[in-house]
Amino acid sequence: QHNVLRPLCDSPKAEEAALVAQDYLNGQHTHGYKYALNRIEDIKVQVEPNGQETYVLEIDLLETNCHVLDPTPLANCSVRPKLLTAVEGDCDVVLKRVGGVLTVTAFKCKTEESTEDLCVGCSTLLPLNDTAALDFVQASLAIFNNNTVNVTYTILEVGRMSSQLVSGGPQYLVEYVVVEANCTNDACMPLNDPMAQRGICTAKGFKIAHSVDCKMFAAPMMPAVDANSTVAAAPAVPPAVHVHTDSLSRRHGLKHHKLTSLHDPQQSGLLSAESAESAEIV
Amino acid sequence: IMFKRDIAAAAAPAVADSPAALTDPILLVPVCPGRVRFFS
Repeated sequence: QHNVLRPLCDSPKAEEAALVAQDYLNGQHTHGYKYALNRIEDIKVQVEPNGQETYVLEIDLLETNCHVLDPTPLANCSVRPKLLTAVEGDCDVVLKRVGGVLTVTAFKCKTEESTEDLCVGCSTLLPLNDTAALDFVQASLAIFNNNTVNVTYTILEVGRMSSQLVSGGPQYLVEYVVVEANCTNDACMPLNDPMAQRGICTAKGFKIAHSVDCKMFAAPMMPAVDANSTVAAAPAVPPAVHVHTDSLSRRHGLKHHKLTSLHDPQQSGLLSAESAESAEIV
Repeated sequence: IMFKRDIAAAAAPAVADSPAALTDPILLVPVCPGRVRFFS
């Protein structure tokens, strides 16, 4: 016997739950960009006889300019304009309020780019394995490395690649995360050091980048370590280019980094079936 | 010639935040989705 309440989608209660969900989903997201809440689509609150509340929330999120490794607070990140091919996430989230604190217990997301607003001359997202665009990324990184002293960077992750058809061929606009590298001969390996400097680069141009702009992130805060203590080895740095291996990516070709699609450890039964079907859309 | 005339604002539904919302048809007025923060 549950009472089901329907708070207004713009009520403080709904906003509180949506912001908790937004932060949680961003915390689960290890590749690509941070997402910002765009709209609360629906909310139901189940109240059990013991007074415990379960929130079932549908929210719409939009991709921002901030990479997940970028320490910039989400509030200071700007949402990507539609013209630059917006990517949105639709998520069903289940939360419980325990001791006054809202906690996410399950979620299901689908991520897709908005294609309804594509226009002639607009930029188009490219698959993250597009060979020509990846060549452009490498060429632009070489330009950046030629302008740095004592440090060489390598690619940690390609965040986004898009092209715009103009006279003269496709004009690329790419974004990628770089990390300090240890280079021997022609091979560069990412430094396996949490203190290695990281940053995000944006490059634009035709076959050769005519502009490369890199914003380095602030160094991560590290706990003070006693020189005599034993420290666990730092986690291995991910491969130079993140390779998506899930079957969905192989079948469709991945155009963008997606939000984690499903997390429902207790099979809550509160997540809609509709999302499960539409999760196939990329 | 068409004239624009003022229309009285529709009364907002009471917050459907109580069990009464399940039975009171007035409170069943859709209260979602919420506002769009960036674009739809």
